[in-house]
Order: sequence, then C-alpha cells, then structure tokens
Amino acid sequence: YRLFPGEPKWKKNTLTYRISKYTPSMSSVEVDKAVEMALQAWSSAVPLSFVRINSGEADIMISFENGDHGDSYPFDGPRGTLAHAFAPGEGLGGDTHFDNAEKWTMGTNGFNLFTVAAHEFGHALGLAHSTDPSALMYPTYKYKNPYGFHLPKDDVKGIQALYGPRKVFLGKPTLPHAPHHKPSIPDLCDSSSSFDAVTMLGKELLLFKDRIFWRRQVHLRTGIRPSTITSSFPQLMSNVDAAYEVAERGTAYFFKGPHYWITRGFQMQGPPRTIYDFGFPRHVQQIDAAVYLREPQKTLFFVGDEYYSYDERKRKMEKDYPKNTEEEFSGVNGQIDAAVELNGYIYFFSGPKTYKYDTEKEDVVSVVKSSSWIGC
Amino acid sequence: APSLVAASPRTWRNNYRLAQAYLDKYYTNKEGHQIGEMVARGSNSMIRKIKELQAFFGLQVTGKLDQTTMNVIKKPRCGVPDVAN
Repeated sequence: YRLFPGEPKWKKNTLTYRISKYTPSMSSVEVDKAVEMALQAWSSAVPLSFVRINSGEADIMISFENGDHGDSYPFDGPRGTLAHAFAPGEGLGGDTHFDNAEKWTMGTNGFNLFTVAAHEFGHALGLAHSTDPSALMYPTYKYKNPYGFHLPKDDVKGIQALYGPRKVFLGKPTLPHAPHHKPSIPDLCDSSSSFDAVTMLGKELLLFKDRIFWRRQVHLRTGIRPSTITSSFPQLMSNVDAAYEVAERGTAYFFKGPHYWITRGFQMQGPPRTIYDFGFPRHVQQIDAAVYLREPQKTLFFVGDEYYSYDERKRKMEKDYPKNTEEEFSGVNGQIDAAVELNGYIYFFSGPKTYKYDTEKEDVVSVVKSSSWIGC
Repeated sequence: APSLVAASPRTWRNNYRLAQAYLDKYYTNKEGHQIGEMVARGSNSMIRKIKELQAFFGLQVTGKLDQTTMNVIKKPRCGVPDVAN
C-alpha cells in the first residue's frame, strides 16, 4: 500500500458524507446502497463512522460529473477514467467524483459502483494507489462482489497505518484473567435506574442497559438472557439511547447521540446516519426514547419532557410538535427513558417504574417495577 | 521516440498519443516545472515515465511501449495519478 505525500488523514472519527448529484444509470436507492456498503468496507477495519447528511457541506461530497467539472481533473467520457477522489482535507479534500458518462450498475454489466466507490473512498480516507494487484487500491478496475466483500489485507494494513484498528469493545479494560464471555451485568434488580431503550425485534423483546441487553419472549418470564451489545451489534458498542421497530418493514432503528443505525433483525444495514434525517431541530442532540405505534403508523420520539411525532407512511415529522409528554399522556410522570408498544398498550419506562398506558382510555392502567421485565 | 512492436504507422501514432495522455495524467507530478521539462528533455521524459508505469504495474521495465504496457494503458481505471502530487 502507499499513502499520499505528507500522509494526510482525517483528524476526527465521525465523518459526514452527502450524495449531491446522482446518475441516470441507477436508481438513487441503489446508489445510496452502493455508497453505504463501500463506506462500511472501510469502517469495518478502522474506528471511523460515516454519517449521511442531505444538505450542506459534508466532509465527503459525492457526485456524478460530466467532462470538465471544475476541479482540474476532467472526465474523459465512457471508459478510461472512471472516478477520482481527493485526499483528506478541507474544501475539495475527501470529495469523490464519478464519471457520469459511464454505465454504472450494481452488478457486472458495466462498471460496478460499489467496486469503484470502495476504491475511491480509500483515497478520500488517505490511501494512494497500491502496487499490489490483489488490493482494492490497485489503480485499474476489477469487479468486486459487494455482498460478502472483505477488505484485502494490503488495504487493511494501509488504512490501519493511518487510523489504527477498529476496537471491538470500548468499555473499561477487563482484568487479564477475566473471562470474556461473562460481562459484568448491571445490578438492575437493586437499581433505581431504568432501561436505556426497549424494542421488539422480530418475535423478541430487547431491553438495553449500559453495555448489556436482555432478550426475552414477550409472554414468557423464563429464558431471559443477557448478552453484551457488542456481541450482536458491534457498531452500537454500549449505551443505546432509544430503539424502535417497524415490524411491517422488518426494520429496526437504534439511536445513540445524534446518530442512528438501521437493522433488519440483527443484521446492521449500512453505516450510521444522522437523526436530522427525521427532521429534528438542530438543538436536539439525542433521543431519550422512541416507540412505534402500529395502528396510526407513527413513531413518538421523547426528548426531555417533550415528544415529537413522526409519520412513518409519509416519512415526515408531524407539524405542531413537540408537545409536553405529561400533558398528553395523563398519569405518566417523569422523564421517559424507554418505551415500547405491546398488545395495544404503550409501556413507558421511567426510572424504576414502568407505566402501562391504555391509548383508548388515554390513561395509565397499571404501574410495575421496571426490573420485573427481566425477572427481578 | 519509444519504439513499438509490430505496429502500423497509424496504430503507432494512436498508441503514442494515448500513452502520452496517460503518462501526462497519471505519471506527471504537476507541482514541478512540467512544461519546461517536457520541452527540454522531450522523449527521454516519456521513457522515464513509461519505466515508472512498468515498475508500478510489475511489468518488465523496458521504457518501451510494448503490447503489455499498452494493454495496461487501455484498461479502465481510477483518475487519481499513480505519481501523487
């Protein structure tokens, strides 16, 4: 592998990207997917996260351009030069351009966008061309299957020379002889604290707290199993703020700070995105709780003592929000830590209490200990 | 000028132009006095660049635009120069 002269690299670990111009060769959904997968190829090897933004100036601006497009590196029409990207830095630094004259595809007919994007993002992160023919950073095009793609060794060495390896676990260091498979479980039975996030995922209920999450069948009190978040969701690490599932789509959303991740079951779908995609105002830095209401197909997001309503059909935040939580949900007191809808009831987790809220009666019908959800 | 193997004059001219454009694009450090160097040393500069290209791609380093070198030059590729600025 080779680095650029002066070894330019990003000084931060979370980078934003934006696709500002699409190509007519592919649908925008396909382009988004190819770009996500290409970025993920790199983020799997180094401690970098990529957050997509839809407006403004991103660190990595991505566009499909024709001929001379004003950066002194004109494209040459079909074949020849396919794309280029600039090394890390301000302004043009990190920007990635694809020749719009090429036939871009998701498959093998034409030029595979994932293959080229993954190569170009290598440049955008600081790698120059490699002389190793098996490397992704070799200068000439060679199709790579996006599904099951693993970064070749030469590229891993190169990118880790700049950013170091991705750490699997960011918690406190464990004792040398401590078994890795037995994480310390927060003593929730004696705790006055609540869960960080609660969501259904398929047929299971997941309850998150610090570095741990519990899995349980909704109607069974036995077989409740704790495990580390990193074992199932390495990207989330710990301290999930909120989560919800839209079962009809088979998609779940996990929130942490200003980012969110999408999963299908336990399978992470691409890199983190920004919560501002949902339409939150910029002062909202994190979500406390989220719950998807099946019948109106709306998701409620709780932030401080207020909540927002997001229309999942229109994929748009509803007007006239935020509203005050205690005023709208009679009987629910205190800040909402987590929420989930089960059998038509909304369960609000607030500290050591869980409120069972009846949406028909518009009132709390019972209160239980939060810890009872995991068998305490 | 670099010699070519078994090429007609027309193919020779096309290959030469193609190679020249390729080397200018991917094997020229744009921070240097590019134009002065081209004028002063002409084809020698091109031979040096062909050698650089051949070394980069693991080809036999001859400084000549042989078939193997032309095959590399004709492949679709990334637009970032191999000789980085």
